[in-house]
Amino acid sequence: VQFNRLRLTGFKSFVEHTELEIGKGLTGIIGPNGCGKSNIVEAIRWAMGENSPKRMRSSDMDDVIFAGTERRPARNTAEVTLLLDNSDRTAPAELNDSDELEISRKIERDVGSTYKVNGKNVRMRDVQLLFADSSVGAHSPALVSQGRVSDMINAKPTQRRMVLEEAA
Amino acid sequence: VQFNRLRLTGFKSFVEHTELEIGKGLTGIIGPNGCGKSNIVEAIRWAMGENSPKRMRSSDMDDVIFAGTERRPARNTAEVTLLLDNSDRTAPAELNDSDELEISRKIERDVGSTYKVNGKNVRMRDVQLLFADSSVGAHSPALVSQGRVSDMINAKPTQRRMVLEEAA
Amino acid sequence: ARDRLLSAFDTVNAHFQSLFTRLFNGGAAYLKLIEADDPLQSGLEIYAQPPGKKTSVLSLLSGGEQTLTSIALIFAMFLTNPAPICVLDEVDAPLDESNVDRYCMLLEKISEECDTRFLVITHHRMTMARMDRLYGVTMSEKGVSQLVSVDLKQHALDLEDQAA
Amino acid sequence: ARDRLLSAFDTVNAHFQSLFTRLFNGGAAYLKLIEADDPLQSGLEIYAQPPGKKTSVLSLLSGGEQTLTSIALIFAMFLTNPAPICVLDEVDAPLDESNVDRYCMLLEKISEECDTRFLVITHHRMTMARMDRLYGVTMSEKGVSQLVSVDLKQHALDLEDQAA
Ligand SMILES: Nc1ncnc2c1ncn2[C@@H]1O[C@H](COP(=O)(O)OP(=O)(O)OP(=O)(O)O)[C@@H](O)[C@H]1O
Ligand SMILES: Nc1ncnc2c1ncn2[C@@H]1O[C@H](COP(=O)(O)OP(=O)(O)OP(=O)(O)O)[C@@H](O)[C@H]1O
Ligand SMILES: [Mg+2]
Ligand SMILES: [Mg+2]
Repeated sequence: VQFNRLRLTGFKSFVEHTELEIGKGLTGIIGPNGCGKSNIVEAIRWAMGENSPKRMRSSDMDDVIFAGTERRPARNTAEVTLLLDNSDRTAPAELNDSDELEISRKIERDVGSTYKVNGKNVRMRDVQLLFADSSVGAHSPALVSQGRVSDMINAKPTQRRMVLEEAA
Repeated sequence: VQFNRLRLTGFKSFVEHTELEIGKGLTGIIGPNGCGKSNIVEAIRWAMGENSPKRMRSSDMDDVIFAGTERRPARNTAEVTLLLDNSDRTAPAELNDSDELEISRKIERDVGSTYKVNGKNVRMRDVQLLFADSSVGAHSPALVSQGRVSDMINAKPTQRRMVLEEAA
Repeated sequence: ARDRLLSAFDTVNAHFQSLFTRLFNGGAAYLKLIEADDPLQSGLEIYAQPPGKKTSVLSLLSGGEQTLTSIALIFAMFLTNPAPICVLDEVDAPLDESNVDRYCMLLEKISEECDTRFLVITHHRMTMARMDRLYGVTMSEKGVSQLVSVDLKQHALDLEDQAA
Repeated sequence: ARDRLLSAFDTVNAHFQSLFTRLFNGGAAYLKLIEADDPLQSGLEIYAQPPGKKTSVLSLLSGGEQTLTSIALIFAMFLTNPAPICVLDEVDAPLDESNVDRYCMLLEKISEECDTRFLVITHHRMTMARMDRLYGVTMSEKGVSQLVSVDLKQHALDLEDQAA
């Protein structure tokens, strides 16, 4: 599989529909402090099935929904979509019969999250397995969140060994 | 009191005699990774009576002595001197009768540290109190070591309260 | 001891609130003792509202916002007992250019008002440009540090590349 | 499980040793399982010897050296199971210019060899200059993020100042 595009609506500070093209090679994301760069990283983790609000800098999963500003009211839903190219047919069996995979997670305030692949409802577990099979996932070494490097530097040796086990 | 100058010999990577003039206003210290900038910060803490090797990135206080390189042998002593201007006579009573204060700490491998003020032997406690009286000291808010800010961000609320207590 | 903590808390809180607004060019922040009735058992929580955003605890802010807020707290504690020297080791690493600018303005102000001499270790070009003088540390002989005086005008910006 | 950990350890250790030497342009490093005979109870210790210096544990290195060593370990784990995407959030913050340069070279190499697409969040001008394309995130309306495409040539370097 290959990652082509990320779409966000109502996710944290990205209240407006936003599309990020994930091209070949190296794509840089820049901007001032607090403008939303790490929110993009969290959106990707979240769409891959990140289940712990604490790892999203939140106490409650509803906290990822746009909470409103002085000018705009809060939203009630947030949705993130990852568009994957599957022309190499390396996706897991049940999802392996199309060239494109559109994986979507939507959360509704006080209701919870639903997951879809190409418009069809799936369980969170299916989405987590899909990404784990491609060696990427909310907890893989491929997603290095802000502060993760200094956490590793400060970690005790036993904690580091657990990170190695998880990556294995 | 006012700080005028720092001298180091044999302290960590500063094997050669080094003098740093501490002028008015803002003095910047720059250089590549690993070249010795944080060692200067540790030298200042150490001269003020920092007693815990762990806070000096060491397991043993002897680790602050130049450990040698492929080309040079290890040293057996390290010495750091802080030169203070005391023309405003704000130093503690026993040390308050000169315009200049030269505070020196010297460590000898396997022997330990000795402290001098203007050439006269003093106890570590005297040096620690001297600096504490000027609101500066190995643990004061005035010395912000590398990583201290992220430690504060990650600290639990009770740990933060203890920092406040210590600074009070 | 309890009274001393409460009195220190009030002083630090007052400095913190004004330093935050100065560093963020707006917004508001405050400290709160939480988790226990007895101040000596309590936790210190930090609430911050960057300009135009909602108030939240420190842990929900962005990396740079957390750093700038912590800088406000460190200097709030500093100002309750100003010292003649202040050493800052790469404190500005996560800050963007406009936050670095306000951080430097704060250092200039404290230096003037408290007669404090600052030693500022940094990799930020903007911070280097705001210093009164610069020293470079090099290791042209591997494992051996040497201190050199650096001409602020041109050499300041080349030193890191050359020495590297 | 024990065998799986030991086999993962060997693979990661092999990648780590070569990545370290590449990122530091010399020197050597290795991983070691310590503190217990049973691997499943052990700790993972990191030994590193930057060029011209003595070998020491990670905690005794400088801030930038610790960061570069950790980057080597992260990519050592990545290379045992390369993924089609890799997201790095401000990993280069403590690095000086020559270390940023080698970090970028490593990203280019991994991108080519593993066909991995990288999303690199950074404040470093040198990293920005090495990207194939740039997106800027702005908050011209307070509290609302917007993504904009940035012309690598000129705008890249102005964006942070303008948006701030
Ligand atoms: N649910 C939400 N609704 C609206 N805004 C939110 C929500 N959650 C977080 N935010 C905002 O997003 C901002 C954080 O953005 P983010 O952490 O992505 O910044 P950043 O660009 O990574 O900055 P830095 O360079 O400092 O790391 C915060 O200022 C916060 O106000
Ligand atoms: N006892 C010692 N003898 C000789 N060299 C030492 C000793 N202790 C530490 N060093 C060296 O000092 C270097 C660390 O320097 P320091 O931490 O000051 O770097 P730095 O300039 O702050 O770098 P960074 O920008 O990465 O934070 C290490 O490379 C280490 O090899
Ligand atoms: Mg961020
Ligand atoms: Mg350092």
